Amino acid sequence: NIFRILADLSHLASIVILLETIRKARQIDGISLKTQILYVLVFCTRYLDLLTFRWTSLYNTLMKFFFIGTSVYVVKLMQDCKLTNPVSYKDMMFRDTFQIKYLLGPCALLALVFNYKFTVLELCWSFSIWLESVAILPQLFMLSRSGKASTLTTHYIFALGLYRALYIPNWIWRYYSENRLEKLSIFTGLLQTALYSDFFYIYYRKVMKGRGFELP
Amino acid sequence: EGTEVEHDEL
Repeated sequence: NIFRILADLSHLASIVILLETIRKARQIDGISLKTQILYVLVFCTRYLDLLTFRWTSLYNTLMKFFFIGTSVYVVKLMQDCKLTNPVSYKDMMFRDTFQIKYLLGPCALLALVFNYKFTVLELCWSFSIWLESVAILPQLFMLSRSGKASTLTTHYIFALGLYRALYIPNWIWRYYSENRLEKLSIFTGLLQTALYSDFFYIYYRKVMKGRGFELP
Repeated sequence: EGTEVEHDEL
């Protein structure tokens, strides 16, 4: 359906914006390495089904490879910055102080409690869906600590947030058209979107009206 | 109540 397509396109756009930002500017100011590492973990644990060869569709498979590949590539580009732009790298590390163990632990526990089946694949899937819902927190934390961000960085976060937000009408659509109600994705998707709500509000008030992103 | 769900979303 249209919401699902738009959501996935928005997800693709967010990654393209991020890659272009890092490659063009040759700096990583304001981008959280921790969030990017969490996304590698999210995609690698979610798409383990690639190994089972029970593929849903060519579209899904290509997208999965794209998300795993680009998330690893982003982390590599950011690590390269250590040599090519050490000032920017140090500055990023100085601000990227969120303790991700407070996300990883609870997500692992939640995956053990809430899952569709007690198998390695399903537990990893559940872990990834919980982790995705909070993976942006180091990035938002960094943003709130520095109080401002480059416009491109905010476009990236907006596109990334929009992706999960658009999955919500997709789930409503699927409930009515297929009678499908996938509770875990829906709950974590709502949680994820809620975490972005503050950001969305400031983005709408400032960036969309041509003013820079600056926190009150 | 279905216990297994096909993960056809990304």
